[in-house]
Amino acid sequence: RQVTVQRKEKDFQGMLEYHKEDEVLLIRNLVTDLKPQMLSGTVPCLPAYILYMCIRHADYTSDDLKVHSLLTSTINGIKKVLKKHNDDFEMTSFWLSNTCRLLHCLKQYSGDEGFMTQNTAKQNEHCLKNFDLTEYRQVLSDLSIQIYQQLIKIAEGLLQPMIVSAMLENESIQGLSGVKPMGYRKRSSSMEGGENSYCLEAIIRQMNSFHTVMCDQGLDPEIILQVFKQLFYMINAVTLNNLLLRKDVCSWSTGMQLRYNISQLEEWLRGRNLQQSGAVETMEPLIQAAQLLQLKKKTQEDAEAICSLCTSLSTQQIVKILNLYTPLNEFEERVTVSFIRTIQAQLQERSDPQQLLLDFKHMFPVLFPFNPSSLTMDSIHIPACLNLEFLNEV
Amino acid sequence: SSQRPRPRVLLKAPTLAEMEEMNTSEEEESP
Repeated sequence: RQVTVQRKEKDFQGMLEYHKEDEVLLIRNLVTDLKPQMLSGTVPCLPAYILYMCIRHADYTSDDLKVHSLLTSTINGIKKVLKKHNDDFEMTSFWLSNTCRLLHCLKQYSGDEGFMTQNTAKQNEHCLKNFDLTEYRQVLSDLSIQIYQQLIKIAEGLLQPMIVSAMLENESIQGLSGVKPMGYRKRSSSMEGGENSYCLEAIIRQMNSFHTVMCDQGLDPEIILQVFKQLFYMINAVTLNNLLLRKDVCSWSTGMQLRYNISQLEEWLRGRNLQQSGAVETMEPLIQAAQLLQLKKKTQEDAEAICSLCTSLSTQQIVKILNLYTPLNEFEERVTVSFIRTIQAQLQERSDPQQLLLDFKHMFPVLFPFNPSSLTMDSIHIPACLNLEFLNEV
Repeated sequence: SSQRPRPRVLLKAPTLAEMEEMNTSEEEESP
């Protein structure tokens, strides 16, 4: 795997030349038929660098048709792979990393001074000489957005079936099962384990897997942060929506378990150095719902405490949770109608959204900040396993 | 001066949707 194509060290200027008729083979071997595993142990985003070196040679020879053709075939090749692997997280993440890296290369080596501030003198020698590829950068940026959306869709599809049981039904706090609301003990089969039951550990395992894949593939750290913010938002929305519709989980004990689960997720973010992602902030409505379940709900002071605490929940959501709240035992009282009226009166000034449930399919807009690479083109080795021996190093 | 870089020629690119359209019609044409 480590065998490299022979090259003359002193002559290599970081460009790759190929015959026009080999473009099909290049795209097949480097894009459509490539398995990300083949490149483990090599520089992350190697296909992007190879493609840039090919573009650079076509630019060097002022062959605009070759640049057009290569970029078009590359983009169509990537789209073809994504269509074929539309449920494959690893493949989608791999092409997101590479598409973004190619986009960064086209900026870093554009000759535009704004993108060259971190370049070494050697890297400046590797800039494009003849063509301005601004319009192709826009196409690659649009493609990156499409790939990001596919990646989120795949990740959400894997996480979603776990959320309700892991966040609301599974009991990991010892002794808590004895304090479930009356009449709801051993209520549903999903609470007793079985095929559709997951614990929080399953969610964390899955997120570990996503994180490891994206890091190994050299996906930009800023994009990884945005992926987890999006996924945490979805966990928040699905969990809160279920809480708002299910009496059996609106209890003190679920509030306690939920708060514990959220703290585990926060701990996971810290452990992976993802706390600046804004992921925890997206969980705020759920954090407040968990606290609402645990607060006292009797006196005027209790009502004031609830109103000052639950700023990320709408009045409608607070009232719904209070209405659904189920006492633990015969010693705990239901929330009284007058208490709910007190809350409503205190919150009447708020301009809340009208809908009760959160839009769990909502997507935050994604940003791809420019991330230049410190790598120099002439240091890149092409592994023999890529079967690209028809590329001549120039 | 001779050090000043030559202006680069802007290569016009189709949009992503146009590219897809071209690609689809090419696929349809080929047997």
